Amino acid sequence: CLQETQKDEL
Amino acid sequence: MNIFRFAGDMTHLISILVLLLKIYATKSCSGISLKTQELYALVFLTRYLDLFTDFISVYNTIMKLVFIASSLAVVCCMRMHRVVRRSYDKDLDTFRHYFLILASFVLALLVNEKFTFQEIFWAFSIYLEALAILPQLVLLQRSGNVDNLTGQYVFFLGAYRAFYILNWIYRYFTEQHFSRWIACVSGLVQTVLYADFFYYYFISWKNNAKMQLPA
Repeated sequence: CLQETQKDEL
Repeated sequence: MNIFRFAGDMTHLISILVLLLKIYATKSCSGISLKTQELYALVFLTRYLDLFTDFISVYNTIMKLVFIASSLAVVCCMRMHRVVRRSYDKDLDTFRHYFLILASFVLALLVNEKFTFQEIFWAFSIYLEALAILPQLVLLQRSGNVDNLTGQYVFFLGAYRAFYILNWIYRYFTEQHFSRWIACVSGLVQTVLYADFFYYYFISWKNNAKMQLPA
């Protein structure tokens, strides 16, 4: 499973 | 925020403004694929599910609202407006975009950052955005001639994700543990899909001729 990223991009 | 991402967001915004200009100024949506517009509305609605739960910045929230509102406005205008809808190339815009939605959703179920509702829909929106331009490119191929505003719309729409690729490269080198594989790979595919359009767009710009796509 991929590392969860913070969705700070549009 | 870095200059590449800001340039990408502004280019994306310009593409939407050019599209709105084309539709309202010419009162026509000829050459515009309604299916691509519907896919983009779906992309924004599924990507910004965190609009009211995760506050990133005022800029981020405003841009999300602008993208959602403008994409829905274009779809509604193309479907409802009694003058605009008459100019829709219904018989040319026949791409089976439901397959794109299905393929993106299946892939999102298989490849995601976390098997949660929000993350699956986020991955779905990323995959769908990479493919959303296909009905538009097919429509342009079929209609042959590309009017200036439509050509500029597709050009800016393609250019914005290219800026995002520079943004991901920049963030990879300046931030520890930066890894956005889903967005990066999908963004790369998305930009490559525009490659032939960019080529013919550049040729027509160089020859100062009207843009022609080979049938």
